[in-house]
Amino acid sequence: YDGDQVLRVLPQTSEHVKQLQQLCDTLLLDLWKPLLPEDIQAGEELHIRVPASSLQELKGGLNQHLISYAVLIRDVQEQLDSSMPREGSSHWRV
Amino acid sequence: PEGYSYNVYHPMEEIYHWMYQIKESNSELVTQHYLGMTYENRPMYYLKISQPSNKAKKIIWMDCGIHAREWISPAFCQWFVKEILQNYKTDPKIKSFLQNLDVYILPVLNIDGYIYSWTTERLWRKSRSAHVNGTCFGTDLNRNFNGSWGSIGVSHNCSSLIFCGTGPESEPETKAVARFIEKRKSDVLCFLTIHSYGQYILTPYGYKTDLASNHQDLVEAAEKAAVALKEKHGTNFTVGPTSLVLYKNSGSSRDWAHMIGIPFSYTFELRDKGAYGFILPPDQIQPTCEETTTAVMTIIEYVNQK
Repeated sequence: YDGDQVLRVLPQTSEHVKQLQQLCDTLLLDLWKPLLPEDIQAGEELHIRVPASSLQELKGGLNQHLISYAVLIRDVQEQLDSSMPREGSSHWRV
Repeated sequence: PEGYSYNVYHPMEEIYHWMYQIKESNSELVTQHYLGMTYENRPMYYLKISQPSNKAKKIIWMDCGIHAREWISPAFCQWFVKEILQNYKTDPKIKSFLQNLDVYILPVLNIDGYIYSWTTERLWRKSRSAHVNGTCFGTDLNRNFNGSWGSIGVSHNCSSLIFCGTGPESEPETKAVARFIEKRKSDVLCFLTIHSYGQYILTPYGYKTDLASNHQDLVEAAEKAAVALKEKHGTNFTVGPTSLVLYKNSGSSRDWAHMIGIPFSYTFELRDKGAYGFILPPDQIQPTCEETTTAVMTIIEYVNQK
């Protein structure tokens, strides 16, 4: 998950919805909310985990179609590392 | 168990050991029981919290960890057991409901997936069953239950996150839960399944927009729970039928439980609303579990009085 990001995207029109559904299909995005591209609705925010390799293309597509987005998680791997128990930490071990 | 931290996430071997320790050190109240085997041949156990009594008691069922990556869910089931055990002698509400109700808790339903999320792919969601000659893996166990299976909000493609399996209850984990509950369905008053994220208390149905026959009662109890939850740390939860407040999905355990006659059936979607999503930091385990405990206790109290 190195460099993967989670984006919050807000489609405002049915045209945005169509464009996002296409981007989900072509870029192998991991939709967190909703889980299915067909459940994307105008006015309802999406949370998408975007592989690092697809970030540029997705953000380019969003900018091109004037779809607003924000970065929720800047680096998924970094976030995961900080939520894992540290080696040798004092929590209970079997 | 001594030294056990409820403020960190635990791998499955520790949860197995925790279950053993819990029943050993609380034998007056807790027993551990075998439920079935997973696809990868691991045993599934549930804990029964029951105050010895001669009178017949009704059942509250709660399962956690049906989706592997939602780590806060098993953490909550463990927290909830700890809360009951720490407080049942002094808390009048817990004392009262334990006179009428037994609580059955399955801390991790999707054990294979949970282990896979620890060892290989943190954001794995499904079980680990093999399909299409081992070319793709995993069934979404919350799309695999009977009653409404395969109709909406699912995929029949096994590489999908929401693959519903090859048939209703095709997965051993689903079958184990379904057989167990079916046998006792006339005694089960309340079926709770704990997920993340989104901050919802979801009622039946997900597969259709029709309201449940006891919709008013379902929502009344859930709204009381949401109010109590908010009082704890200020977190807002949305209450309502899944198909109306979230999205349509079929084959969920919540819908199945209600369809077989269990009156109070809910899905909890715990913190948060997307800031961390499935990667909720450990420092949020405690407040999340505190507020959820309050909500679940409120529902149990409602059911008990009802």
